[in-house]
Amino acid sequence: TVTIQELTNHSYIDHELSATLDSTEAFEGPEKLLEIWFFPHRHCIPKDENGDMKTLRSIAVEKWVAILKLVKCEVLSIKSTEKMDAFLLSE
Amino acid sequence: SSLFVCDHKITLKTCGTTTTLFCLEELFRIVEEELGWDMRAKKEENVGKYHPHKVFYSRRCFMFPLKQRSIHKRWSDEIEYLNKFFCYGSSYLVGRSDQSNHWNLYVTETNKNMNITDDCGEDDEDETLEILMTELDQTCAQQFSCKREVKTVEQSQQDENTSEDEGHLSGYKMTNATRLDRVYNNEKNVSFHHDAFAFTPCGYSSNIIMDEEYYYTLHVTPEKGWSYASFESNVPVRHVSNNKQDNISVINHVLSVFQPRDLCITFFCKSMDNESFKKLMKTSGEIPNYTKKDRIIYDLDDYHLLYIRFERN
Repeated sequence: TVTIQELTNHSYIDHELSATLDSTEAFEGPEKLLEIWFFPHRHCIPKDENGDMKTLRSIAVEKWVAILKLVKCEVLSIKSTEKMDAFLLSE
Repeated sequence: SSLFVCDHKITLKTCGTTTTLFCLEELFRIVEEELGWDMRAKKEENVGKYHPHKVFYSRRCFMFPLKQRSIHKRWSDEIEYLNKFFCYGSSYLVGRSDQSNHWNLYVTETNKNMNITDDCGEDDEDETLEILMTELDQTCAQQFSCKREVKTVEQSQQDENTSEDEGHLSGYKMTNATRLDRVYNNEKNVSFHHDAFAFTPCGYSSNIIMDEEYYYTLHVTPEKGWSYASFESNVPVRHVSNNKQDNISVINHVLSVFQPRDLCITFFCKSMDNESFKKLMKTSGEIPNYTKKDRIIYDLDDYHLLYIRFERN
């Protein structure tokens, strides 16, 4: 279950956005859900000529921020684990 | 809204008037340029289109479709956009088309022709449970209201070094108070990572990661008149609970927090022998205070989909 340490181990947090975000005009809850499997499993990702494996998690945060800008979402915070990056977004 | 990035897949779930599908072009450009992944379809008739392993796009019908932007106003326009981008896609309208609570799904055929090595085993246990709830009990919904003030950029910059992050702190407190951190009986004591945010004046989002690779996410819009909450999870309940819990118990836990008047459940899995699939198929009296209105099963290429709609008695 949640411990207070969970509040301090973000890999990214936008305090300014967190403090200034106003959701007064929010009206539509139902979400659009997009899931893209580039490969069936992590083990299927091809290695480059040097034998290194680049994955979706190799993409820099700034690039994800730019991608999400097209969606009209901003990144409030990110938690990273050994196998996953979880972004909490505005809206 | 939330984004989950694994090494080989992404899940993007966004509410409000977001333009989810407009990220596709840039996403595939970056994937090609940065990772060298060539996802372009090989056959001549599909030139210019992409064919990754699998694509799912789904949403419940909107409450205010005309307030959406661009293609997201109409399901048919979204599908047209997706079909220009991906090959071998199919779309479905699931539920009663004459009612305003049906559910839409677009899914591509699995790409089985990727150059994948022999030792690339697929995870047949992959499953996703989603619960979409409307007309929340107002006492339950009020738990997701927040009284903190919205600050100006100047105020937030002045406070940056001294104050705590109130949005995340309130989100943390809401998660605790509503026991949404205890949806799963973590009998195996797997790792647990939590991130939540309380919007002001109301609303709540949280991402929870269990065992480093499974997530469940909640989004709540508590306003009376268009109240809504969603729960989505790919946590293998029997694994983390050491076989002591099932998805019926998970559903009942979530429903106890929101007590919606109407809900639909979707469950995706690879095999009809999946224990959760079999149990959910037979569900009737196990969800107290709710009556099942619809149950629909789809056989989708290499996935099975179960859709069930309930109404509160």
